[in-house]
Parts: sequence; C-alpha cells; structure tokens
Amino acid sequence: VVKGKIHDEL
Amino acid sequence: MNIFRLAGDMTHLLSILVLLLKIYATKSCSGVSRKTQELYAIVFLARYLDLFTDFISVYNTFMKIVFIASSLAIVWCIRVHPMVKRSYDKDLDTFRHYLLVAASFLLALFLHEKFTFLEIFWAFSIYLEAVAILPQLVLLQRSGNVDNLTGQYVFFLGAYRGLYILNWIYRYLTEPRFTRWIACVSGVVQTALYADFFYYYFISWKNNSKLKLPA
Repeated sequence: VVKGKIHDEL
Repeated sequence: MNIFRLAGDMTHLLSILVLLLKIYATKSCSGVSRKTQELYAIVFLARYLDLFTDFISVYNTFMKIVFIASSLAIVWCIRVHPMVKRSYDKDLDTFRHYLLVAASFLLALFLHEKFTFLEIFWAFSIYLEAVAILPQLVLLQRSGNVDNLTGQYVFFLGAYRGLYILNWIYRYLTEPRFTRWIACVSGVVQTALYADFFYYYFISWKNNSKLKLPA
C-alpha cells in the first residue's frame, strides 16, 4: 500500500 | 478495481440518479428524508477532503466530484426549490440526525488510522455513512407506503453496500496486505441496517405488490 493512498475507494 | 467495486459504485450512482429523477419528474420529495440527504452531503464533503491532497485516478476524482455535487443538489432541491420544498413533510422526518453527527465525530476522535485532520474526517465520514440511512428508513416505516422510485432508491443504496462487501472479500483474497478494519466493520454494520428493508422489498417483488413496511 502506497503511503497516503490507502483510501482508494469511494 | 474489480467487478464488485465497479458494480457497487455504479449502483451507488444509479441510486442517486433515481432519487434525482424522482424529485425532478414529480417535483416532489415526498417519502425522502432531508436529514439523510444532508448527512450524505456531510459524508462526501468530509471524506473527499483528500480531493486536494491525494490523486488516485481520474475515475476516483470524477466520482468524488459527482457525489459531492449531486448530494448538494439534492439538499438544495429539498431546502430551496419552491415546488419541491412544499412537498417536504418535516413532521415525518423527525430523526435527531445531529446526534448521529456528534456520535460519529466522537468515535472518529478515538478510532482512526492516524491522528491527523484528514484521517479523522475520513473516519468520521465512514462512521456517519454507516448510520446516515437511519432517518430515511424511519421515515419510510412511519409513512408505511413507499412509492416505487423511493423504494428503488433505497434498494440501490443497499445493493451498493452489499457489493462493496463482496469487493472487500475479493480484495482480501487477492491482495496480500488488504486490511482495513474501520471501513469493513462500518460497512458490514451499514449493510445490516438494510436487512429489514430488503426483506420487505423482496416480498413485495415476489408477490408483485406495492412495497409496504410494517409500522
């Protein structure tokens, strides 16, 4: 998981 | 992006379109909870604060803007549009929704992934979304009869939640480090709230009769 991009859902 | 997530997003979008269609075609918001709609507007505004800080994909950015704009448009219609406003029955829509906002925010202060501004608002939006349908379900139950489009609106919203659970199961099985407790537990709670509604929705569908919720 890329840091800061964990919220990849809507 | 897997098929369940895409189908979930599409049913979510469809639910909003059905609601906008109902309001536009009938110039009425009867059976629609303004409080639930305001909670969704808060949910989207709080969650998509990262619109300015994180870029995931064009799809994500586009959908975020659509969700924010459409939820604000619906609230605007119910509050401001002269004809729609007249059809709003505030005596049926009495759920104390500010309690949900307060409780969700308090929970987010304690349960979050990181103690940062964005993360607390993200967690807050997840908790609030889980319970935001409650004023709508209570309103439907109080009014008993549910018109077709409002019933379909709630049905698609519930379907969206169900598909997101399938999406998480799929991701859990296919992604080695997929763990997101806050979103998944809240999502399951949220979906469970629809169980009762779905039960009566399927009965009315099976019997080909009008959807009625018991008082």
